Amino acid sequence: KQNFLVIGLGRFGSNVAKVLYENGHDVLGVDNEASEVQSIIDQKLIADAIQLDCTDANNLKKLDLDKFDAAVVAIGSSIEGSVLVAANLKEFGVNKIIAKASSTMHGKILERLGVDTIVYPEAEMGRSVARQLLGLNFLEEFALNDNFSIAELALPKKYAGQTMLETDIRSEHHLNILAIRRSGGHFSVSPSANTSLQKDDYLLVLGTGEDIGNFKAVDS
Amino acid sequence: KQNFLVIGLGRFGSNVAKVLYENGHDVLGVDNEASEVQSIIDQKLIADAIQLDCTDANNLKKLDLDKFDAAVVAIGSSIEGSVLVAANLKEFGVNKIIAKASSTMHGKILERLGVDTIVYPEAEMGRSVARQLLGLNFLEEFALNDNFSIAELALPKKYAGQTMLETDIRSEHHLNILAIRRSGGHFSVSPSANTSLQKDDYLLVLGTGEDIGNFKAVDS
Ligand SMILES: Nc1ncnc2c1ncn2[C@@H]1O[C@H](COP(=O)(O)OP(=O)(O)OP(=O)(O)O)[C@@H](O)[C@H]1O
Ligand SMILES: Nc1ncnc2c1ncn2[C@@H]1O[C@H](COP(=O)(O)OP(=O)(O)OP(=O)(O)O)[C@@H](O)[C@H]1O
Repeated sequence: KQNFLVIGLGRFGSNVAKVLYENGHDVLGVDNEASEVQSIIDQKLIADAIQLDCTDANNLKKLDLDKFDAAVVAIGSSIEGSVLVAANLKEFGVNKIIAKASSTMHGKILERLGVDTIVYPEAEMGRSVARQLLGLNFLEEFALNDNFSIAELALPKKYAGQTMLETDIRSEHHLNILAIRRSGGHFSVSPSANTSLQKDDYLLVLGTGEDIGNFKAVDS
Repeated sequence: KQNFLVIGLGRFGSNVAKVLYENGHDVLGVDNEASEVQSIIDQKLIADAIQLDCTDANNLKKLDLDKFDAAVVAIGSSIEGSVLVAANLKEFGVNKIIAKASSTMHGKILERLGVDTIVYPEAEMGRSVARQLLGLNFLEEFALNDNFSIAELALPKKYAGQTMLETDIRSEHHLNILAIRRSGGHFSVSPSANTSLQKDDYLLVLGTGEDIGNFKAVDS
């Protein structure tokens, strides 16, 4: 069970806090606005939330910062506030600091302060939405556990025109083809033995990380 | 080659526009602030950007809206502005509208207006950052394109003990079960009709975002 500090309970921060808490970890939510603190308590998103201005180092000192595994600074619209809080946390030797940045320059400042991970929510979601719109959301290799991963892979040329049965993808490469993404955007799910593979197909596969790696190396 | 209209060139909108453009499509970026328009032109993120207040239907009329495959409304901090623009686009029969919402109520209003896809960037990124922090490797809903997503979902209690054939997951919920993650960490891939479902199973499913959302609501 881990212990997290989330400073700033806006849309981003409250969602970080909520998911950490839902997964059984201890979360302390902090905001300098009483209304935000009350709202997260009323909605029962997390168990512990207090009002505190974290730009004030004396305030932060009261928080027994050593016990936290990580702190999230979720203050966007005040670069000054975000940077002061991050600097304070760094001063107090907090293990791991994640901060959201509202602009590239804001992010650069946080980097120079030694913040471990910087997040640009609006920019990252903008890119992701554009890719979804274009049907470009290929699932990069995702580890389901430390054995199996799923991944979406371009069909190696040599299989174009073959049926599922004719390929060696299962016998040789030990990969399960969960679905085939056709170039029209259509999906052929749990394809049968006689489903044929086409030139611009992408295969949604399940297998070990190693088998996926070997398959990617085929004709590339 | 597609043609996209992006209204609102803040961090989210400018990134949507930029990725669409980088992928070879035509993009018209619109913002009512001259400074935002100039900035996106100076940075060469897209080729075409104009200043226009899109809450004014007469302004929008000048834009030959029929030629766009989709429009993205990327206005966050003014619910009135976002909603008026979305309503105007709907009136003019724009094919497909994607809009970002700054709150659940804002999102509900956009839904009632008939907006096709609603995005909550800060909330979604907050959840994603929390899961990264926890190294959680259940595949959260991943949009493969703007129709289909895959997701790993806890088995609703009512299905425990049923066979695949006995459940209504396909017939009622229109979800394809690509694989079942058993509590041992073992996977049952492309499960057959007589595979039985067990209490702590997680289902790797493929379906529309809406069907996945409805399924998540079963017995929770
Ligand atoms: N010095 C501070 N100490 C504690 N909390 C703060 C401080 N400054 C700002 N906050 C809180 O952080 C929260 C998020 O900040 P803000 O609204 O500026 O960022 P945002 O990026 O717009 O938020 P969102 O996550 O909703 O996108 C607010 O609820 C605000 O009250
Ligand atoms: N009626 C309108 N017509 C055109 N553009 C508009 C209109 N209203 C707002 N905008 C523009 O939309 C952009 C984004 O809006 P705003 O800054 O309110 O949202 P935001 O959600 O905070 O943005 P971000 O994407 O940076 O998170 C701004 O550049 C703004 O000038």
